[in-house]
Amino acid sequence: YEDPPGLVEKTDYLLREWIGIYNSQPQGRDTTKQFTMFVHQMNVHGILKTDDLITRFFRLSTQICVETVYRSLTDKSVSMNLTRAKIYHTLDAFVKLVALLVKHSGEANNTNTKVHLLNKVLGIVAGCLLQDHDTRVIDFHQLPYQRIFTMLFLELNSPEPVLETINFHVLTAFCHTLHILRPSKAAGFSYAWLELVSHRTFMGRILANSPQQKGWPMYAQLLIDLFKHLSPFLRNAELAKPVTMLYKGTLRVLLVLLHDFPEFLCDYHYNFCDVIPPNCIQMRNLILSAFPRNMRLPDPFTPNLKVDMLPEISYGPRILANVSIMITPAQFKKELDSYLKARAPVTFLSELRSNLQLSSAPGVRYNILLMNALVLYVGSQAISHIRSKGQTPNMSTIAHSAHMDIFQNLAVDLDTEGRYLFLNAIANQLRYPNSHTHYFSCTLLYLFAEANTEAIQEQITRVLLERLIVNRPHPWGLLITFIELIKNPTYKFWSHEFVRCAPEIEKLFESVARSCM
Amino acid sequence: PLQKEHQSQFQYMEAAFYHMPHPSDSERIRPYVQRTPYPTQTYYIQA
Amino acid sequence: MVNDQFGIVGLLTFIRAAETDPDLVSLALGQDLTALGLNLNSPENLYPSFGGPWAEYPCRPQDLDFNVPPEYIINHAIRDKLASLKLSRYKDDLLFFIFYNNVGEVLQMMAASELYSREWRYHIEEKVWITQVPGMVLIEKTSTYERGTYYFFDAQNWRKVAKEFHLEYNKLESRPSSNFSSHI
Repeated sequence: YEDPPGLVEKTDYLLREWIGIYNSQPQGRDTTKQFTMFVHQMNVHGILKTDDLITRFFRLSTQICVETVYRSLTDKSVSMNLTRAKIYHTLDAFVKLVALLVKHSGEANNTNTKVHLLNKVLGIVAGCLLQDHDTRVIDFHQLPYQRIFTMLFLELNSPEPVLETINFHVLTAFCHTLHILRPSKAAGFSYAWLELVSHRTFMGRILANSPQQKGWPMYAQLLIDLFKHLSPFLRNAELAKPVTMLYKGTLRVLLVLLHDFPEFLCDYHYNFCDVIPPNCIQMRNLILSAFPRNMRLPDPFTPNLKVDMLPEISYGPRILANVSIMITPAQFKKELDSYLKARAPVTFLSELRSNLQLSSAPGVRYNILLMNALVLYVGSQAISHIRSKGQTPNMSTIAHSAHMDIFQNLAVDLDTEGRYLFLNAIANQLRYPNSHTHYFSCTLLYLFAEANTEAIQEQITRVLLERLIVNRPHPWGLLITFIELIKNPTYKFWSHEFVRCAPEIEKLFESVARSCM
Repeated sequence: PLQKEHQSQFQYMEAAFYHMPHPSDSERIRPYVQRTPYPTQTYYIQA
Repeated sequence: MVNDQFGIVGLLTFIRAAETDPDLVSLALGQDLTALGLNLNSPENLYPSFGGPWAEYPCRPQDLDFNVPPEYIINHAIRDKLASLKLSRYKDDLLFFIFYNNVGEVLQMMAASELYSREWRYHIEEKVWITQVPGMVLIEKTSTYERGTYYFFDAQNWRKVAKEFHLEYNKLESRPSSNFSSHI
C-alpha cells in the first residue's frame, strides 16, 4: 500500500541522522543517551505514532540500506575492501538502532513487546529479502541481508540483563525467520543462510546454551531444510561447482556437530536419513557414526567380539520421530498392527508391496518415507515383542515371527529398486551399540542366511559394501555386521559368485576384508 | 533429471556462487588489521 | 547377478565412472574429511572457533569476538596516535609473530618478504625459517647444496636454535611475491 506522503523522506533523513550519530561514536561506547534523543526525533516526526507507521519505517529503512549496498557494490571505482567497510558501517548502524529499539521497547521487564517488535523486524527484513530475491533474480546479493541478520543476532545476544530475559525468544525468532528463508525458498541466499546457521555464536546458543536442549528441535528443522534443498542436486550425482561448494560446507558443519554435539545427531538421525538421498553415503555415514560421548565403543575388530553380550544392546536409542504416525494411510496401519498381533491374514503380506509403491515414474516409484517408517516401526515392535516373552533378540528369537514375515516378504517380493531401498532402511539403523543396532544387524544377517535367491544376498552385500568403501567415518554397527558376514562360515560369503564377478570387486572385497580382519 | 523448479534454484545458486560470503561479513568491524585474505603458498603453515 | 544399478555391478559401474569423472568421486567414494581444516581430534569443542562452512582453517584468536567492558576499548583514543604499519622498522621477533599469526593473509606475505630481505630463508620441506650464523664457516659447499651451522627459528619455543644442517638450495623458497598492494 502506498506510504503516507513524506514518510520516505522522513525515514531517509532519520536513517542518515542515526548512521551519522552511530559512526561518530567510539566503538563500544554506550549510545543510550544518543539513542534517547534520537527516539525523541522519531516521535517528533510521528514515526512511532502507530504500529502501521513503525512497520513502514522499518520496511523503508531496510530498503534504503539495501539500496545503498547495491549502489556501493556496483561502484567499481572503489576497492572491494573499502566498499565492504562502507557497507558494514551503514548496516551495523541500522542494526544497532533495531537492537536498541527492541531492548527499550515497553517496560524493562515486559518481554512481550520486545519479542513482538523483534519478530516484526525480522519478518520485514525477510519479506524484503524474498521480494528482492524474486525481483533481481541473478543480480540478487546476499551480503546486506546476511550482515543484518548476523549483527542483529550478535547484538541481541550481548550479555545484558534485559536481553538475557528474552534469549530463548530471540533464538526462536531467528530460527523461524531462517526457516522462512530456507534455501529451497531463496536459493540465491543459500550460502549466506548456511553461514548464519553455522555461525559459532548461533550454534553455541542453540545447541550448547539453550536450557533442556530446547533449541535442538529448531536446529534439526534447519538442517532438514538444508538437506531437502540439496537432495535433488545430490541425487543427480554429478555435482556442479555451486552444489559442491554447498555440499562441502554442509559436511564441515556436520563434522562440527559430530565432534561437539554427537547426541544431537543421534537423536535426529532418523529425521535426517529420511531426507538425505540414498546415494549420499558419506554424509549419511557421518550422521550414523555419531554416538553418545559417555559411551566407549568396543573395537569392532576385536577377535571373537561377543556383540550379544554387550550390556549396551539392552537399551533402546532415543529417536525423536513418531514413526507410528508416519505409517499411512490409517487403514494400512490398522492392518499392519493387526498382522503383527495375530500373524494373519496372509493376504496382508501379498498386498504389502503395493502399499509402498508410489508411481511408475523413475526415481519416485517408492514411498521411501513410508518404507523407512515401516522398517523402524516393525523392528521396534519386534524388540518389544521378544522382550515381552522374557527373551532377548538374537538370531533365533528374531525368526519365525510376524515381524520377520514382513521383512522376509519385502526382501523377496520387492523388485531390485524396492529391495535396495528396503535394505537401506535397515542399514540406517546400524549405529552405535544399542538394541536397534543389534536387532537390525541380526535381521540383515538372517535375511542373508535365509535368502531364497542369490539376488537378495547380492543386494545385502551391495548395501553394506557401498557404505564401507567411502572414506571414513563408518558406523560401528555397519562394521560389526559386515565383519560377521565375512567371518562367520555360516553365511558362506566367499562362495558367492558376486564376490568374484570382476577383478576390481574381488580386490575390493579382499581389501575391505583385510582391513576388517 | 532436475525438475524445472530445481533448475531455477540452481540458477540462483550459480549466481550467488560468484558472490560468496566473505569472512568479514559475519564479523564485527575491526578497526585494525582488517581481514585481507591472500592465497599464500601451500608450503607455508596453514593454521 | 542383478543387472541394474542396484546390485554389485551397478556399484562397480559407478566406481569405474568415478575414476574418470572427478565430479562423481565426492559422492561415490566420499572425501577425506580430515582435510577440511577441522581438528577432529581436538579435546576442546570446535564450534567456538569454527570459521564457517567455507573456512579452510579455524578462527584465529584475533577473529573471535568477546564482549569486554567498554572501558577496555581504547582504540578510538589512540589509533590516530599510532605509527603506521612499517615492517622494516620491526625486529625479527615481531616479523615472526606476524608471519605465524596471520595465516592466509597479506600480512603473512609481507612478513615473509621482509624476512627474506633480512637473509632469512623459508625451507619448503622443513617449513621453518633458517639463516646463516654470522661468521660461521661452511663445512661443505657445492653447486646444489651446502653444509654448515644455521639458525632455525623454532616457532614452538619461540627462539633461534643453532643446528648443523645439510641444506639443498632447491628446498629454499625464492623471494616471496611482493605484488600484493591491491590486497592492502
